[in-house]
Amino acid sequence: GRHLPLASDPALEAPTQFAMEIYNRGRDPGAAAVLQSVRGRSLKMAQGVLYSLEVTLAEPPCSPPTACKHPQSSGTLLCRFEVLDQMWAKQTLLEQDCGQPGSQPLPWSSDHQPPPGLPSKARNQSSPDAGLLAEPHSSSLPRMGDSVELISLFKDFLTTYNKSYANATETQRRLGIFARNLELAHKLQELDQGSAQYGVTKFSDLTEEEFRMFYLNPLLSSLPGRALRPAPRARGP
Amino acid sequence: APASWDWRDHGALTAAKNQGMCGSCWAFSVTGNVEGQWFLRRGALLTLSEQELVDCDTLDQACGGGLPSNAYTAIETLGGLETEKDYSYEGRKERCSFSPDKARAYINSSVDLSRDEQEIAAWLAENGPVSIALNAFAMQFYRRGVSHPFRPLCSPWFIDHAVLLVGYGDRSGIPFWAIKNSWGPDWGEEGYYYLYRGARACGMNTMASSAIVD
Repeated sequence: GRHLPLASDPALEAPTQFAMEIYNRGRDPGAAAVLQSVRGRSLKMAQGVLYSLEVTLAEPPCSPPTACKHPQSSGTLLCRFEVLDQMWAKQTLLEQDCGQPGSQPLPWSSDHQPPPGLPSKARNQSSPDAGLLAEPHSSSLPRMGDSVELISLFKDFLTTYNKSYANATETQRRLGIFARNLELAHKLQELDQGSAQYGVTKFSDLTEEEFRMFYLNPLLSSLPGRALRPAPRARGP
Repeated sequence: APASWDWRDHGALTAAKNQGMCGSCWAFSVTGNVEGQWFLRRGALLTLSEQELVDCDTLDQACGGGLPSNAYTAIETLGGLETEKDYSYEGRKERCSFSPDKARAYINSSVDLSRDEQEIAAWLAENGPVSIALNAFAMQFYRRGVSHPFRPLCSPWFIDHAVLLVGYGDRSGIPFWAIKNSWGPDWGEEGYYYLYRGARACGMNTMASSAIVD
């Protein structure tokens, strides 16, 4: 993942515009919420790019007030959007959650108990400004408030899988990858439609690129396989 | 197909193996399939060699990846597979040292299976474990349970891992495929992955195949 500075990266514009279009869908132009600021980050995956956006928007005053769908939502709102941008498909809005700034924790994981292997408090939820989205690129490592639990998990990981690194710099780098992978596992957990549990595995210190390079097989989707004769259908009960 | 089936209950599977840091999943998927076919046709469960395929299958690219369909051809051309004990796994390509007189299992041909999951289940229950390939995106952080990844995150167009389908059933009403992986017993459920059945999850139905032992 890449932590982006506030609204300074053009890459955020398209997913933000898409999220706002979805948000304002069905409204008259004069009644549409107006984007005020955006900050976010992108997570590049094999399947596309996942944008996590923290958007401040202004809801127009209701006129008449009874026309407000959610009267409490007029004024300034803080929304969190997750947009998946795939090369071969349209953008998809995976998540939308809005509230008054400061009135509630950011929705990330607030309704989800993390599975075993995930920190119960992967990020500070008490203040939108303290959310992980606000972190600069260089601080993808856990913040102070979260570091004890995360480092404890990382130590357990090193012990369980008998891992060691060449030096402190590499250890620090792997801790950063580990932290980002926990976020990704958390996202998989939130979106899983079965009963699976995702979390720390022996591959949790690998970037997606490393994992693909060392353990996967890109030829399966890039080479045409030799045609085999069709199997006869099963016959017996 | 029967409502559930698991070839582990019928002695057709060897222990979970570990491919290490080598993209040789295709070899593990195919040897697992041949181990099952040999057991069902000849009555002996042999642990067969993946390293032979990594070293000697010139149609594929060793740790750089390969295709099960090529591996079947290689096994036929070479004249069989040695056992793991005779040709043990190193996790890197080395010079081919296959000895025909050490081959202990042979195949006669290979087949492509239907893409219909019901038909795959029926074929598996009747004929043995099946080599498949899937999108492994959700597997890096999988620990246990029946995995049913959000479809856009597990597209059938990005097939990148070959595994072995060994059974199917339901867990608390969730239909699953039981899949033998090659990342060692310390991954997943003792080396196994459980994937949602009935939705072509992660493209698991796109490349099902098997060797045939007459």
